[in-house]
Amino acid sequence: LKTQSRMERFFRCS
Amino acid sequence: MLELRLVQGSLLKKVLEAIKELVTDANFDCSATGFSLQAMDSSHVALVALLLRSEGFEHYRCDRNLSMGMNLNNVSKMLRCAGNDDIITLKADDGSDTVTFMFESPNQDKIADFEMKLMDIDSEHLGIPEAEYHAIVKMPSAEFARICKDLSSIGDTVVISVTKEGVKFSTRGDIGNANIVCRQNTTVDKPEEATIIEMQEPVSLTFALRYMNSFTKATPLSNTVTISLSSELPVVVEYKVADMGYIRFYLAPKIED
Repeated sequence: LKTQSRMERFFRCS
Repeated sequence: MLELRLVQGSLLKKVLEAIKELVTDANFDCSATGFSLQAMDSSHVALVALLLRSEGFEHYRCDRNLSMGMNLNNVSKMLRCAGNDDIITLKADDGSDTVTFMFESPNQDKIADFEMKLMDIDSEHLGIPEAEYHAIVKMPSAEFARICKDLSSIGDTVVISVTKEGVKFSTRGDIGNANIVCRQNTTVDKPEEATIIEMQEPVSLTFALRYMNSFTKATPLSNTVTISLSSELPVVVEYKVADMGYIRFYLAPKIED
């Protein structure tokens, strides 16, 4: 368990 | 023309203290709905969403939607000059590149205004969909802050696991490991001391404690915190801001390399 995804991976850009 | 008068000015002071560690610069958006902010931390793994609904202000005038870019450290410097009992009013004229914070003492014998320069901030706005969460834990905010602080002296990450037994916070580090289990507890004197677990299915996710500790800067805002978990989704750590809104912190889970 190393990296964290960025928020953009989860939430769409509007 | 923008004019927002908040009788309980200390709420705004606490809001700034809650988010300034995570976010450096942000746009505050004003609309008929309220005063809001959405911003990510510099590494884009955490996101903060603030809403203070217009009904929560004693006076709320916002002629047209307005986005005001501010350095949060500078806002904090301004608000620290307001007394805890002061009434705070935010004012901005259309097209102005400044915002004015007005502080009134409760008995009106001292009135101060602080004008701050606004800045242009190019920020991307994320659409956060409504999600079904596998587990929602509501617990005393001070207890959650204590757990995050304690675990960060042992390890860098926390595994939050919710089962029908309760919610478990675990960490491991060079010196050893630690597990803290909180069971559902509704038989308390005051409702804000309860731990309530709503679980659809068990969930276990890993998060960086550095961010969790940063979120707990919002503890003075609310006696309780709500932690919403779903596999493959960012956790939501929510603090209510009196009865006028919320601060929600979203944090992406650690994933397999």
